[in-house]
Amino acid sequence: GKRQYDREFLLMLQSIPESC
Amino acid sequence: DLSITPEMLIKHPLQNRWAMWFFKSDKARDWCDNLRLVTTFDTVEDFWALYNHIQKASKLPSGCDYSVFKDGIQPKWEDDQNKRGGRWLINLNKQQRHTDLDNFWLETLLCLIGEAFDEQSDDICGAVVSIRTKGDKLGLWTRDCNRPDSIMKIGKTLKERLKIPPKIPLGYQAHTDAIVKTGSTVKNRYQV
Repeated sequence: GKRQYDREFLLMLQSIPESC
Repeated sequence: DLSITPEMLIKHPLQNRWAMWFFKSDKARDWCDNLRLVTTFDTVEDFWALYNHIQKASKLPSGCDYSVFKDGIQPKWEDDQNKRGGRWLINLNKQQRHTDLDNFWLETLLCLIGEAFDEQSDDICGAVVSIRTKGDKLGLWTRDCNRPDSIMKIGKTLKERLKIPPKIPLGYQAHTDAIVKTGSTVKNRYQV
């Protein structure tokens, strides 16, 4: 299957700092 | 008690590797010399690192474009993957630079990297946002203008995701029609 991500999940990852 | 899970340490891989391009109009130079590859990315985290680092589209000077294409496809009509294709085109009015442009562009990017077009994803080449004094433009490029079912599904998904009201039509143009255009308008091959 394709690696699909919904918009809410993508947006949630925006706020996780890069150091994690 | 550190609560960092392995999930947090592993970047989220994308289905495709994408390339971000920047175009800045400079009439003293060839068109191709004005087009520069910024970087490529293939994880959600790398996408955000890039997106958060660069100017918002609405803050770019007139004559500039951002393009995000699948790695290996250049954001040009002449590219083998594009030359039989076309684009869903959104023309924005001057007010919309402040109200809609950045949202439309981000939403389009999230559709690309999240593979929101399902089985039609393979038809997607990339997307371009163009900042112009006479009105900004956003285009979603697909590889073959003779695939009506796929193009219509892509157009419907895009329109839905951008929350464009049903009464506002969205048109799809073949690149070959846009190249040979004589007037200021290019006919729409498809519409949603």
